[in-house]
Amino acid sequence: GRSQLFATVVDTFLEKLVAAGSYQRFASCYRRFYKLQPQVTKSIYEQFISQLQSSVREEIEEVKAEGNLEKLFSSLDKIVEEAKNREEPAWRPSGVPEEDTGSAMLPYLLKHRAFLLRILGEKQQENSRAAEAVLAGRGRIRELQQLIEDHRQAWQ
Amino acid sequence: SVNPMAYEAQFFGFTPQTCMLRIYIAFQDYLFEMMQLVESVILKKLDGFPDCKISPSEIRKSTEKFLLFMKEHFDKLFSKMEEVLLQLVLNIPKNVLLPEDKVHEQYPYSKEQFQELQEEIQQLQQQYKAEAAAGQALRAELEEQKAVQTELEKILKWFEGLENICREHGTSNFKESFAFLTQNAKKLQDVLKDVEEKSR
Amino acid sequence: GDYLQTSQQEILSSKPNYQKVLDEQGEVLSCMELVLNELQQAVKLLQ
Repeated sequence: GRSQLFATVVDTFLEKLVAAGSYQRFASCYRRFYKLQPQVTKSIYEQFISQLQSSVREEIEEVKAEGNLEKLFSSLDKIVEEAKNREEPAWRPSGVPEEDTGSAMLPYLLKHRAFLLRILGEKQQENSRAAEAVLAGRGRIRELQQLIEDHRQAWQ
Repeated sequence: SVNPMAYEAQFFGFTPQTCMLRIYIAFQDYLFEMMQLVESVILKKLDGFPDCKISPSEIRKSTEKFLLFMKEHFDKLFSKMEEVLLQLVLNIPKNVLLPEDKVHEQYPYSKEQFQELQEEIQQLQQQYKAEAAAGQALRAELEEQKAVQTELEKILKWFEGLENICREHGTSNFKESFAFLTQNAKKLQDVLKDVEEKSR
Repeated sequence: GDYLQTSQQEILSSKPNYQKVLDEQGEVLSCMELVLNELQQAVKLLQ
């Protein structure tokens, strides 16, 4: 996993750095002091290496904690594993926010369209029933008008 | 061409290059700090040897020599470490899609199709508004009809009332009764005329 | 005019003038008043 790889790479870096800055090299740079105080030189060198290693490791831990890297590495490993059977390149942001937010909006727009179609259908049905009642009402009013006219004519 | 690693930044919350730069600067600072500390410890130890002929500037030269050597190796090794971390740890392979972006592959709509969809939605919204207005108009007409029907029924009832009164007073067919009355009145007039002539 | 492009546009655009319907009834009642007055006068004359 990424977490393990990260730790290994940092350890390797430190190992090689310590190997390069060997005691021999240190002593050869501080030759006169080494000749004067070999034990002290050794002690100073060991403390220097130890302190450098612990500072480096502390910094790495801090970076991991701040960035929540352990969790992210584990999560990314899982995502990569799930995509292992896929060969073709995956979608990537186009860099044009309009396009990218557009496709993120799509499911909501499709839902909204389906909703509108449904309520439009319901409204049209409702209106159809109301229209039937209106037509019946108009018919009844015509009937009443005719009856009144018949009575009037008869009296006349 | 620099790879901005924007997709990685989306996942991690920082660009990998920024992370590596931070680590580099921190490591470098520690190296310099440690070397300064080493030098100051050596100089302190030398204070205990007033007869020795090692000058502070000599110690400084030694420190610089060792530091230069360490920095060279540090830079080389860090560069290799950075390469590995950017390629294998802080990267998202090309075939990997982050979960939050699944929607882009589930709904592959082109720009034109998206626009069409938006227009269709707008149209549906207008249609719905129009239907809602039509519904209101129909219901308003039903209310008007109720009022008009009530008035017409009142008038019809009045006619029926009038005809009932006539029936109650023995005139079920007003036309016939009126014709009969007119006839009788005419007969009466004729009889009266007769009587007047005969009495003259 | 919003609803003229709807499923009920035919019905809505053929709405009768209900005010006119009621106004016409006023005429009917005026006519009946005349008819009944005439009848009343005729019956009085006959009487």
